[in-house]
Formats: sequence, structure tokens, C-alpha cells
Amino acid sequence: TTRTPLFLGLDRNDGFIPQSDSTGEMIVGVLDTGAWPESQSFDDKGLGAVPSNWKGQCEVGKNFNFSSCNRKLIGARFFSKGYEATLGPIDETKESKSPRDDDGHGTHTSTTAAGSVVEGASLFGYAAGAARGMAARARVATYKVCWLGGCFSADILAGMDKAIEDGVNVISMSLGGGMTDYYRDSLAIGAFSAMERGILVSCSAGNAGPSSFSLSNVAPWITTVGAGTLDRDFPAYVTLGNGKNFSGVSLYSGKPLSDSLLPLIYAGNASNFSNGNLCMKGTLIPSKVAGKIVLCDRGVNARVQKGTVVKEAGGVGMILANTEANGEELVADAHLLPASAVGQSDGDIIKRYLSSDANPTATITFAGTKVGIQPSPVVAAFSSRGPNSITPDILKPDVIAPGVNILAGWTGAAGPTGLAVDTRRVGFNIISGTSMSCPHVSGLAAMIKAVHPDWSPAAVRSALMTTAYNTYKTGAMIQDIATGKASTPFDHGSGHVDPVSALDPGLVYDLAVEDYIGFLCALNYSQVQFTLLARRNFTCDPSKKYSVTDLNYPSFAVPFETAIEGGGASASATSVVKHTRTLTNVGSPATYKVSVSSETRSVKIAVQPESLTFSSPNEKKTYTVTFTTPSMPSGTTSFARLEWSDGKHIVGSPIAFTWT
Amino acid sequence: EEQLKMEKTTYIVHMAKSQMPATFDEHAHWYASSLESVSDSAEMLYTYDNVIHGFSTRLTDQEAKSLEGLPGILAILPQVRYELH
Repeated sequence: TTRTPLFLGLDRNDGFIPQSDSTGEMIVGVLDTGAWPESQSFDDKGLGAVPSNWKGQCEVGKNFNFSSCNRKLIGARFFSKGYEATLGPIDETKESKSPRDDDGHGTHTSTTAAGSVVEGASLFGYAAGAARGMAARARVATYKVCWLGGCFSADILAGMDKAIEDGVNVISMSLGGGMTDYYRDSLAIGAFSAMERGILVSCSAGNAGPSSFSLSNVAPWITTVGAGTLDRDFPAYVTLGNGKNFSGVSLYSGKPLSDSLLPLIYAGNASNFSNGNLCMKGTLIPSKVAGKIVLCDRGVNARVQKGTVVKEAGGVGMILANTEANGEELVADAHLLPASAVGQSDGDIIKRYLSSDANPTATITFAGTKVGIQPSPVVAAFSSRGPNSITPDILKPDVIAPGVNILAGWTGAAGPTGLAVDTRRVGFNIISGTSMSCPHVSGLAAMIKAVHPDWSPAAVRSALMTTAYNTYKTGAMIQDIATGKASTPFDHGSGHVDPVSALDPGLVYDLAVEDYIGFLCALNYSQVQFTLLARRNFTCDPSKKYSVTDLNYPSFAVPFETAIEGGGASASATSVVKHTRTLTNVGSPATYKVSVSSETRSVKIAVQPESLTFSSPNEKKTYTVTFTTPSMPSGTTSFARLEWSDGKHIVGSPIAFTWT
Repeated sequence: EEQLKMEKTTYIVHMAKSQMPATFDEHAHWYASSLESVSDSAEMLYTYDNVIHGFSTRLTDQEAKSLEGLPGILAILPQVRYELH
């Protein structure tokens, strides 16, 4: 990627992180749509021999040979039996029955995690710079489990099975399914097994935001990643006939529109269909849109497809207006016709102009790439949000990372829009999603693991979480673009990753397999459920009191139940919830003191003890936090933050309260 | 109705490895034997060694119900489709 290394501060540590030989020992396994091995990001120049413990293979298939792999792309496998069993044989005229990526998504995610440095990367000149993965010297192993018709659990399990056997250090999965209990969710089951073997599993949180309870991949042994913006934009200005200007975004690169104003029409007024405003295929009347710029509403069909629909109907340009679902979030696309995406408020103003002017006109001008955009990051509207619908006591997502307008490697088999009509071919593409933020964290985790090879997956995640930031330099909370207001831990988790701080977190909240087993006991897992998830017979100790609040998680979710007395909620009833945590010293001897800040006075937060002294490495100290609250109306939420500091490190944890 | 009965679904079959009869040397043979006992035609798609103990296969409703009743079968879960994010 370009810009994200700088945005994440990796340039500051360039001297020791990317050059370190140990990062070359790290292997990131990416379960996705495969890899385009000819991508410059898979160049293996300067890399040493393949790590000696590597057991993976470069599987041969259509358009994919042994020689497709090298010292960067060290493994490539494909899994299609589950897919073919359900949807029939793969149409090899449309996709390769091999590890080759015909889609682009897998090349984008794997090069984001661990692509080599490529000077002079850009998409049509946009986002130009040196592109590199987060762990630029780490190795990539690709497991193709996703095909044109989706990703099937039989194949995903097979991919994870092999990735574990092959010897990857990190598994990156930018995919998800419905919300189901851990013992029925193949991703959670596979991730548990990976975690047991010391492999960190990083997954995308999902793109179902900004709705609450919209998260995927919420198992506590998975690192769940939401998406934020960078400080980079691709402005495309819309000028109306009334002289008003609006700033949208676009990655259009073809012939610009003329300077003169062109007729403008609302798609809803150029269609006989009730959903004509959405510019769905076949809904626009060519005689009404020919030679005009068409305003389409965002939603339902792909943004780039709307542009094609306008173009095919004879339109010369498109303004794509956000609706309430996306608010002011601007996602740039490499449209096939001059187009600009504008926010909801600007879209509404343009629509009012359209309905009030007898001969509305407009033009669009493209301004390339702008950096230094503030505020940044902001939480992407599409990024899935908590609370956690499977285990409300575990706060998810864990962190956010860059996931909007991300440049990374692309397939040579599809154009940047992914549309069949797009015959352009590019080495890099700019796309958005929690699919893009997940591999950022996967690569950063590989980098941290390289520097701290003895750290468990939970310790690596803890380092990323407790050092994440949730405010700007001004002190203001990171914004949520869906609302334009301050985001909450249900949107950003512990905050935005800060990998440089994560290398030296001071203390970590560690977790071992037995801690997760205790967590499952707390969930009252049956013997069968245990075996399904953890492949073992385990009987929880009946004399032991298991509690989800004792899972040594680096964040706190505290769901209070409204007390019921005499058939109604009692205003005087008090709830008390106690959490226990253990901190492990991974820094120098130091004394840490706790501080708590809260936006509510309704919850009394007591930490015991208030000071922890660590005198040796790996020393562990336990503390308890007691939350006491009176009854509140159901649906109330509030947030707080707990920090341990020795004056040098800040070990931060978000706290989310809900009353149900 | 007959056609529906014959329609196959992809399942992930979870086995209790500890319950493998002593007559088998390898769990993969036990999986295959269990599958063969309920279906003449079902093929194993994958056997899993690390993430679960079990295998994936295509079964009719009836075959799935028969398999469910065999010793050592923990659960038979239908395959699920996931989406890229």
C-alpha cells in the first residue's frame, strides 16, 4: 500500500522493522481468492532462503506452475471441492482452477499484509508512491478458498487445516458469514485450532455498518478488525449551473468532461421504475439521459455498476449521491465514465437544485490525490459495529486500521472495477472494505511477532489493542463518519492501531488455551460443543466458578441487566459486575498506576489495587475492576476508559456499558 | 418427493476421535468406513486433521440421518457460504 506505512508511522522505525532479518522468517497465510504471482509486490529480490520450517507447497493448476512461487510467495494452494459439490464444476473459462487470482481481492489483501516494496506504484497516477505491505519482508502463502460464487466452509476449513500444517505464523481472513455460535462457525473453529498452535488469526469485522450488532468474527481468540480512513483523498469537484461547488471523490482517469456545463438529470426522473434512482441495470430511459450527467443514489447495486448503467444508456457523467446509510463517507472508484461520489448533504442540495431549476446543468473536474486530510482517521460508515451479539461481555471489534481507498496489488485478469466490461488492466487498485483493514493488522502482527517471537497471539493482539489511540492530537475522540460525531468503542474497539507503540507496550494481557477453555466453561458449553470447537473431551471443574468476566481480555464490555422487582424495573436496584485481569510485564521494571475516565457518573468504577509494581520480565500481576450501577432504562449505553501507566507506557482499555 | 429425497447437501461431519474403534489404525479409515456404511455413492471431499476431527461430504437427508446415529459422530453441520468483505 502507499501512504498507510507513513500514516501508521512505520517510516519512523524503518531502520529496524522492515529490514530486520527476523521479519523474513514470518509467514502470513492469506485465505482469499488466490494470488496473481506476476504482481510486482511478489518480487522476491533481497529475500533470503525460504524459512526452513516451511512445509507448504506451490500447487500446480490452470495458469499456475511451480515457478509461480518464489521466495516471497512461498506457498499457493487452492480448495474448490466444497464449492464444486454445491454449485457444480468450476467454469474454467471464467476462473482458474488453481491458486491464480482472477478476481483481485486476494492479491490486494496478501500484498497489503506482506507485499514487497514497489517504487512508483499508482492507479492511473492516483495514490502514487512506493507501495509495500505492512510486513514487507515477511513471506506470503496464499490459500484460495473463495470463488466467483463465494467461499464455502468445507473449503475454508481445508485451507485453514493446510495453513496450520504448512507452518504459517499469521492467518489473515477478510471474509465472514452470518452470526452463529462459535461451535457452529467454521472460521471460529479453525481459528481456535490455529490459536492453540501459536498462530494469530486476524479477520475482518464486516461491512454491515453503521448498524449496531452487525459484527462478524467475534470469537475472542480472533483479532477482529474494523475500518478507518487515511488522511488521503481523491477530490472530484461538482460545479452546478447555479455556481455552487461540491467536493466529491473519484478515481476516474479517462477523457475529462468539457469545461462547459452539461445538462443534469436525476436518475429517478429518467426511469419508469420505482427504484430508477439507484441506476440499476436496464432502468434508465436512454432518450432521457443521452448527453447528460445523471445523479444516481448509492445503494443496492455496485457503485461502479451504476456508472456503467449510465454510460450504456448514453449518459456522459455521473454524480453518485450517498443516502442516509452512508452519510458523508466518500468511497472512490475507478469509474468507466466521469463520475464523482458526494456525501448525503451535498447530494440532497444537488437534488433540490435539480427539482427547482428548469434547465439544471453541471460539470465534474478531477483534482488527483490530496494528502493531509483532517480529521483522520475517521471510522468508515460501512465498518461493522458492536455490541457483540454472540458474547455481549466481550467488546468487539478489537481495533480499526486503514480500510478506505487502499492501494495494493491487483490481478491481471480483471479491471479495477471488477466489471466484465472493464477491459483496463492495472498492477495496483484502490478499493475499500474491512477486507482491506484486516490484512493491515495481519502484517503488523507478523512484524510484532518477528520482533517478539516468544509472544503468544493474545500478547501480540494485546499490544496492538492497548497501544491503539482513540483521540486525535487535539484530544477530540476519533469521529464516526456515519454520524459526524465522536465514535465509540462499539465502532472503533480499542482504537486505531499504532504499530510503533505496539512494539513496546510495557504490559500485555496474555491468554493461553486454558483461559479460552475456561471461557467456554463460563458459557456452559456441553461436552459435545466443547469437542466440536476444541477437539477435546473436557469436563469443567464443578467446584470452580467460571466467569466470562475473568477472561483476560484487553478491553471491557459490561452488560448490566435491568433488575426486575415486583414485575417492573426497579429504580433503586443496583447491579455489581466484577472483572479480573492479569497483566504481564514485557518491559523494564516499573510501577504502573491506574486511572479511569468515564463519560457517566452513573457507574462507580473501583480498581483494586490501584498500583502494580513489576520488578522482572514476564512477571504477572492481577487486578480487579468493580462496576456498580443503579438501574437504567434498557438500551442505555455509556463508555469509559481504564489506563495503566508507568509514565512511559500507557496500557489503555476501553470500557463499554450497556443496560438491557 | 422422490427427487427431493435424493437431493444431496454438503455437510461437515465432526467425529469424536477418542471413540475410534480399536480395529482401525488410522482415523481416516474410520471416517471412510462410517461414510460407506450409510452411502454407496458419497465421496469424501476433505478429511480434516488439524481444525476438526472429521470430513466433508455430500449426503441425502436420509444418509445424513443414518450417519448421525452411528457411534463416534458428534455432529453433522451443513456447509455454509461466507462472503468476502
